[in-house]
Amino acid sequence: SLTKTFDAVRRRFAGKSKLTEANINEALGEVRTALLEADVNFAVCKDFLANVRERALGAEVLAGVSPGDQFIKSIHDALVELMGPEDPSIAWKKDGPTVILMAGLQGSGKTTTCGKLAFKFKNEGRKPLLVAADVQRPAAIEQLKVLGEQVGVPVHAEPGAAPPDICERAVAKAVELGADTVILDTAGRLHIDEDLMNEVSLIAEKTHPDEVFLVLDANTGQDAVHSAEEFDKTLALTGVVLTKLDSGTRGGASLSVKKVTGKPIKFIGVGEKLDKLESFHPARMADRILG
Amino acid sequence: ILPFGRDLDDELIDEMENYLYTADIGPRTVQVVMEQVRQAYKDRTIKTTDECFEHLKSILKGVMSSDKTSLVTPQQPPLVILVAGVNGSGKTTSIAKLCKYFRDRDKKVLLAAADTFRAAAVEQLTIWADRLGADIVKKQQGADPASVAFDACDAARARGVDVLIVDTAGRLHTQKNLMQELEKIRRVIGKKIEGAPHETLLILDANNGQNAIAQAQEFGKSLELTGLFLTKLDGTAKGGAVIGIRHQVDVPVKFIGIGESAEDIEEFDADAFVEALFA
Ligand SMILES: Nc1nc2c(ncn2[C@@H]2O[C@H](COP(=O)(O)OP(=O)(O)OP(=O)(O)O)[C@@H](O)[C@H]2O)c(=O)[nH]1
Ligand SMILES: Nc1nc2c(ncn2[C@@H]2O[C@H](COP(=O)(O)OP(=O)(O)OP(=O)(O)O)[C@@H](O)[C@H]2O)c(=O)[nH]1
Ligand SMILES: [Mg+2]
Ligand SMILES: [Mg+2]
Repeated sequence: SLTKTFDAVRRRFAGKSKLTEANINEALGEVRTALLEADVNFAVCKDFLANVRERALGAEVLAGVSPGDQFIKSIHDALVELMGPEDPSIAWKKDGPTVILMAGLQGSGKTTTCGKLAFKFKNEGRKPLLVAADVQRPAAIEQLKVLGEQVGVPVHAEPGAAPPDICERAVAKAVELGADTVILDTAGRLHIDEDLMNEVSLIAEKTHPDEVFLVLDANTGQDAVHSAEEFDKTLALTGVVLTKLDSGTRGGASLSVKKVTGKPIKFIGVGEKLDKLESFHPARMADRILG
Repeated sequence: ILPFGRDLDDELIDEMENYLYTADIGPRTVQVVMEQVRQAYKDRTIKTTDECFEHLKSILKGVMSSDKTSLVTPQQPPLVILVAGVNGSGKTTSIAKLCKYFRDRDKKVLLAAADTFRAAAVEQLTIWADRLGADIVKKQQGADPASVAFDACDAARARGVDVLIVDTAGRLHTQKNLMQELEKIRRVIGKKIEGAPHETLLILDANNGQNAIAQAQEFGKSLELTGLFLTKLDGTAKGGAVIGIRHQVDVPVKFIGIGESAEDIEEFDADAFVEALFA
């Protein structure tokens, strides 16, 4: 854990009055191991630590602060800066329904998160419409319908129709239904599946979403950057929802995805139930990654 | 990864180490493996990049190999398979694949829909059972999962099926009460059918990072795992966390999932898996 790492770092700098290149490099080695154990992408780690190293070498040693503590603080601050800012905003439309497109890999938690967002927005006084655009997974439509029932919001479904058409018609129908928020649940897909990436791109083209969220499992390892980059290229993401954080994972994938896409992490999933959605707090996530 | 046919040096060995990290082989395991590689370099038993590759592959193949990768055959039918794993790992779909695997071999299969919690979980498994010509035992939403397993064991014997596969709800290893629920399901199965469950498979998502190790350890404490089923290897994730698992938990990988259809299943091949890590 990084607490152990930071103790080791402190010991390394003990009795030293300033940060030297040699002891910084050694300390960075220990931090690198901790970040890799936290699933931060290797290349992202390298860049991040090179950045920290530059800052640490150029920094004035503060009076009354041990170099070790100062070094640790600079890592923590760099991490918080990278993870932030805190931004749970939704680009609500002034007139017409606000459209939110949910995309991501198989099993990441999209359908469940659609339910959670509908629950949250309904409690905020909005009128959400859920759209079942996954016509491929067995009982996916049924799953969203059950969630819609639990929340008390309508679900637009057209079994067997093409997802881009379903979504387009749903947005048109939203006005009739008096819905001001349309949440599009899409099928899980691989970023290397050209047909399915074209399909989700077509959904975005036909519905002009105001928010496009990548739903990412917080337990994802090194590969998180590859899928995130592809989804960002294809869809121009506006945010990320990090799910299943209640697993105890350090969640380093969040750092990797933030660094590589620059898109804000807006919400986190911390359980299966509808109320288990929270705003993302960069400082808390930084502490978590650091162990 | 490394330039072919070059003489090894410390820098190239470091590059090899860095590559292992990118495959989700965590620091602890990488350090153990690289120690052996660096020792071989010191002893001059490997001198070129090619030799380094081959040495590394043979170390990893050693870790991943097992003589217990096939499914057990119980003294008398049914073979009972209990399936568990964290949320969204691919349990229900992997059960469909196992079902098809047995149906292709003319076996009579019964599925138990013991995920009584998640929205439309029973409907999802029912669709697969219908598609694949398997029977299914299910109860109302919210029923005690152990009671579904109980009824399924009775039905399996009464109907003379060859294989009974029990689907369970996704759960995190950090949820104590849900892990206890899983232990109860297992106990109930064991009381109903002697020696059952004959196989207990942990479904692991190849996209997972180091948390997969905690999953295997904790699920292993609640259940006697007999095999791992590594899913979603058709993506770009290498599934290297399973190497760290094999170092700490003596449970072999028995199957891999390579897609969303019922035929996207393969018996685990350690050599192929290690070769793919370096592809
Ligand atoms: N513990 C926990 N479980 C979650 C969370 N979010 C989703 N899940 C669970 O993860 C599993 C997968 O969720 P789904 O919503 O079906 O995932 P999906 O992305 O829609 O899956 P596909 O449509 O197949 O790609 C379900 O068991 C959910 O209950 C979370 O934040 N915490
Ligand atoms: N690409 C790919 N997708 C897979 C594979 N195995 C499962 N999936 C997909 O992953 C998603 C989740 O699969 P499920 O079988 O519902 O997972 P689960 O573990 O039963 O989920 P919960 O019951 O909610 O915990 C679905 O979209 C599946 O089609 C695989 O090997 N490759
Ligand atoms: Mg879904
Ligand atoms: Mg399931």
